[in-house]
Amino acid sequence: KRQAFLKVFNEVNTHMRKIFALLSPGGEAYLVLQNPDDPFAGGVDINASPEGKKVKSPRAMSGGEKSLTTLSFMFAIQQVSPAPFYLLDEIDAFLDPANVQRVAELISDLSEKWQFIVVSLRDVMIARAKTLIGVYSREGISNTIRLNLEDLVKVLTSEGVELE
Amino acid sequence: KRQAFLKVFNEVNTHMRKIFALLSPGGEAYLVLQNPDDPFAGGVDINASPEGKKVKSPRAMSGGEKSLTTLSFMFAIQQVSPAPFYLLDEIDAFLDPANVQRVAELISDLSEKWQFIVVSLRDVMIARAKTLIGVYSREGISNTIRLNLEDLVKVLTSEGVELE
Amino acid sequence: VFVEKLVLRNFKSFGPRKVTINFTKGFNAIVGPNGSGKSNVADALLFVLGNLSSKTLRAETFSGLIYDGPHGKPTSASVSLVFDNSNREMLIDADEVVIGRDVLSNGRGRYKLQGRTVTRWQIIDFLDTANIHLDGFNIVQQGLIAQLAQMDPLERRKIIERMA
Amino acid sequence: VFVEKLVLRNFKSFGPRKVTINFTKGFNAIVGPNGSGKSNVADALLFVLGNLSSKTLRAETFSGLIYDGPHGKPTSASVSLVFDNSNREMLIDADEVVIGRDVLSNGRGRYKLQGRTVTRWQIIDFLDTANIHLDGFNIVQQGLIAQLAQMDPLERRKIIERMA
Ligand SMILES: Nc1ncnc2c1ncn2[C@@H]1O[C@H](COP(=O)(O)OP(=O)(O)OP(=O)(O)O)[C@@H](O)[C@H]1O
Ligand SMILES: Nc1ncnc2c1ncn2[C@@H]1O[C@H](COP(=O)(O)OP(=O)(O)OP(=O)(O)O)[C@@H](O)[C@H]1O
Ligand SMILES: [Mg+2]
Ligand SMILES: [Mg+2]
Repeated sequence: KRQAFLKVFNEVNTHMRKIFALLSPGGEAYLVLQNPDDPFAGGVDINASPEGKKVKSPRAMSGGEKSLTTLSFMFAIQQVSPAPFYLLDEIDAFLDPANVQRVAELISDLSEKWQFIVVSLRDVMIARAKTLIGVYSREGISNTIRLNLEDLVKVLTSEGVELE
Repeated sequence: KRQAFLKVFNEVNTHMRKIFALLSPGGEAYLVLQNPDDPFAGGVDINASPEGKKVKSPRAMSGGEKSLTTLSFMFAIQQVSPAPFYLLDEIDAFLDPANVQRVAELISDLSEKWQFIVVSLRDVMIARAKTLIGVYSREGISNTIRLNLEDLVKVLTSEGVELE
Repeated sequence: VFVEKLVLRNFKSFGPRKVTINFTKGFNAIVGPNGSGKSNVADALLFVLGNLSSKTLRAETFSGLIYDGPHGKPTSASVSLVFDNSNREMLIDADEVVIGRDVLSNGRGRYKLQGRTVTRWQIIDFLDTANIHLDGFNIVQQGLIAQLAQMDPLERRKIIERMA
Repeated sequence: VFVEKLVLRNFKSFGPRKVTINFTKGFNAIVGPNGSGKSNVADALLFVLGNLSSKTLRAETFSGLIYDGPHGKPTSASVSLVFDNSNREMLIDADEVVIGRDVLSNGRGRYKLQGRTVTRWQIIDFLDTANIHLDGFNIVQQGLIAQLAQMDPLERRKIIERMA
């Protein structure tokens, strides 16, 4: 039981270290057992230092830093036993454009092996996708339409919205 | 006591109706007393129909619809007894670009009378501001710099980030 | 194996006509305005994969998943999920594997696999062999990342335990 | 009256040198990468206006608000908020009204108004006359909109009650 747990724990940790280093260059994040001698007597902490300096207290971390740390944990868990497809709904809500770009690139790489279906409101994320599915509603009725990137530009600018 | 409450309740409601109509054209949202005869025996509900059709059940509303409804309530409360300045931190996280634009225009109008300091990661919001304060950190030390819109474009594109 | 398409019939805002959403391998992005129906697509996936909590799908009861529009409410809703199984990763000798689920106004419903009515457990076991688990992290709903970010260390350990 | 500038000395990530942030009337936007210090500016405002909960300012204790860097921690932190009072909306006959607050490593601190040490209550009463209230909605922290969206009807009524 303990062996099985430690095996998975170490796998998640290995993936998390690698992924966080991609999402937060120069930084590091990893899991820590609160009770290394008896894992089940404690929980699992995350130690994160986004800029590679001293570990940041979780309370003081910014919304985006917590988001990147949490996303690294999520992707790491997925990588331990990958599913053939993933649906991620607005995981980029608290990321600045540069970080959205890093997550988009990670998803783009992973999507060579596993299918990703990503709901996003962020152009930086959307621009990285291979296939764009536009959802719209008229009088409360939803429908979809295949879009290419030129359509997207037209849709966003015709609504008088400057591109982000 | 009850008179005073109803007076404020009606004021908030008047502002909320007006503001929601701006943020969600064609839609309406307003407050409802659960117990009209004895307001203090019940709470206050929000009835919202973002597209002007039947009122939507709060549970089924989308993240962005709930956000716009909540923002209308927030702006309405502010308008009842305005403060000289407002600081709003990432209120646009769940809004699509067109809705960010509407909130940005509302803030732009209100800012003629009251000072607004808005933290945002969304270019559509930032582009509407009169003054841009750039915050950056080097080795964990934060500092600020005055930016104009051309600087912002350079900063975002030089990081290899396509404008949203 | 990957998701080839989703066929929605009277499911939430996708009614009253049938809507077919086509996906490709790789990186798909679902885009559109607030309230258009993007998260309802995620709900459709969770529904057809056997989710047992209507509240998770943002409906009071399962019958609340049936499209409710101005011209009365249909008697049933259904979702069909078509997998492209050309690589035979799924243990069925067919290029397309179809999982279906419907729900009636009385809240009851059936599951189907390749057109044959089966039990929910048969669907769950079959998906298991393709490494698709309802409580894995392969469908990340809107807002889950923010919830995960608040997770306490004991819950985090339980997530890892369950994977072991 | 409006906020003319904020002067931060060893406050959270704004250390160890003094940082002055200048604002203008109208619409100001604070921009920058995740973790750069934008929300720390909001915390500085809440701090100097008399907030009594260090956890609200994302610090374990008030001494946690003092800049903590690689070269040791200073013994105190301070924030000065300078209002442009040219229109004499504030009941002090001066073009600039300065509110200050500091905190020492032992968690104690003082408040200042126009350079004179005053009590917290004197600050709160003075701000009241300018319609600045700590529990009004004039400072909306990151994540508050999402919390407000989940608010139950009784809490919503209490918000309105407190305004009456
Ligand atoms: N049974 C139903 N019949 C008709 N419409 C429904 C039904 N259930 C939900 N809806 C509508 O679907 C809409 C929500 O859609 P959804 O949550 O998918 O939006 P979204 O595109 O994800 O938006 P956001 O970007 O704001 O998250 C709501 O307006 C809701 O009223
Ligand atoms: N006492 C302190 N000394 C040094 N750094 C601190 C201190 N308190 C907080 N910080 C740092 O400040 C940073 C958080 O800044 P802040 O929350 O303002 O970021 P932000 O710009 O709002 O980011 P986001 O866009 O992600 O919300 C964290 O990296 C945190 O470690
Ligand atoms: Mg959604
Ligand atoms: Mg912040």
